[in-house]
Amino acid sequence: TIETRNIDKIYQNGGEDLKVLDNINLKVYEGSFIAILGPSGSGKSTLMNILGCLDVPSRGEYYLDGINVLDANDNELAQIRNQNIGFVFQQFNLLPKMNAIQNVMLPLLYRGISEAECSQKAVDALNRLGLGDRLRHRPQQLSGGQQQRVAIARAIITNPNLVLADEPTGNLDSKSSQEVMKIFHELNRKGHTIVVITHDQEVAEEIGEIIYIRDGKLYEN
Amino acid sequence: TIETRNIDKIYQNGGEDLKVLDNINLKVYEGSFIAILGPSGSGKSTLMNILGCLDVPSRGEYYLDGINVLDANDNELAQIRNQNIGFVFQQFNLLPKMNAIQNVMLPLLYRGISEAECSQKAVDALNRLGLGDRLRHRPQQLSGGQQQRVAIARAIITNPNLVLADEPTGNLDSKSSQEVMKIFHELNRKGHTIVVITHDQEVAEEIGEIIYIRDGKLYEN
Ligand SMILES: Nc1ncnc2c1ncn2[C@@H]1O[C@H](COP(=O)(O)OP(=O)(O)OP(=O)(O)O)[C@@H](O)[C@H]1O
Ligand SMILES: Nc1ncnc2c1ncn2[C@@H]1O[C@H](COP(=O)(O)OP(=O)(O)OP(=O)(O)O)[C@@H](O)[C@H]1O
Ligand SMILES: [Mg+2]
Ligand SMILES: [Mg+2]
Repeated sequence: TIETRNIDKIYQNGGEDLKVLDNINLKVYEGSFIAILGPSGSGKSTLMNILGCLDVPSRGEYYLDGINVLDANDNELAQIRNQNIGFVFQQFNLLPKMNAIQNVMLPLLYRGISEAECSQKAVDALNRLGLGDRLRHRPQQLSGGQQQRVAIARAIITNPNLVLADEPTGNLDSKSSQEVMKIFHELNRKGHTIVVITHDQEVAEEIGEIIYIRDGKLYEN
Repeated sequence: TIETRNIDKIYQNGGEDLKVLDNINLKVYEGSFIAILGPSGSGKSTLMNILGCLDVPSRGEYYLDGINVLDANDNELAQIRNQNIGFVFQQFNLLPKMNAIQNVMLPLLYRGISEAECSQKAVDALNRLGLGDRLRHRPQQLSGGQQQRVAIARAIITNPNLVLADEPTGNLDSKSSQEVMKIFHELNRKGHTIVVITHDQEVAEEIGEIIYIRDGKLYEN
């Protein structure tokens, strides 16, 4: 379960304070599937980075499965992230010198799983996403949509309790988008919690539970 | 006018040849507005990079306003690009150490225009794209959609004859997308040639003339 209490995020740019999240109180129960919608620049990625333990709020509290995330140290945070959370970044963040398989198997290698097993699971995940013929391509040898699908494969490879996906279908044609959403629905049916940021109305409608952000404030559906 | 003749693009990865563009014959007349659609990995960005004189084909010829682009040297190519073409990259390619204004004014500085005039034009373009309150933000201080709009402002700042936009609305909410398309329609009404790659059905339908790519081959609408 995700629970935030009175979360603000303020950036300080040379004297000027910019509040981009304003008093966010969000509760997401285990096993739910929610969409976050909002205009460009409204604070979606900023909120997602905090939920993913990649950034800290300026004020407020965040509890992930009862753990007070803001009290945890860096090692504990890395552990929470690697054990619980799969993250699809808006700009992919793939490692440029590694090929598709190597990028996807990385989260499993961190858990100490054997290289042979990691590689097999990575190949399986990439095949599910239609990239069986691009396994040894590095990010700059892949199209935008292919890179996005590698990023999605990496996010789901550890079968995480919580998947946070920031515009996972932004660079994908409708057929590839449907494949990705199918995978998220399958994970959700198995009890995984899925949070998706999207601008795609079709994707939002099929998810059901929608939360809106506008100028850093949350509005429930 | 754009005219390609029998263009192939082949990547050589370790002994294996991968043909990603196959015998492309495309003619785009001055002042037209066309959309290019196709599945992820089908060759859209590869074709666009060749049209934008950023990459060369493995075989075939390319004539831009009658100039045989493949005979031109690097200096001539840079001149053709800077004088004629505005490019919106799929992954923005903004300069990380420069702020929004500096990124947008760069193409004009290359033409030897005074810094004061460049800066004013850049501010105007950014205001048109709804970024008047983010002028001094660097790319990592902007959201995905805001970065995309900076990239669009940079592409149109020189009022180029030819605008090549690779998924210009991929990271934008519907209101921002409509703003961008409005600007492209305005440029097109003034006689500029606009080529847009998109996965967004709504964007493609409003453009009218659609070209499809599948497995590196072109199919006219
Ligand atoms: N340097 C490279 N080496 C080998 N293959 C490459 C290289 N760059 C691109 N490719 C391949 O070329 C094909 C076409 O890529 P391109 O980027 O043109 O696709 P696209 O139609 O733009 O797709 P998307 O909608 O996902 O952006 C892809 O299958 C990709 O894997
Ligand atoms: N380092 C920073 N310094 C200052 N402002 C920032 C910084 N990073 C982001 N911002 C601002 O925070 C706001 C929220 O950004 P965020 O990336 O969360 O938006 P978003 O809702 O994800 O938008 P998009 O749909 O365009 O991706 C934006 O207005 C942006 O300009
Ligand atoms: Mg974002
Ligand atoms: Mg592309």
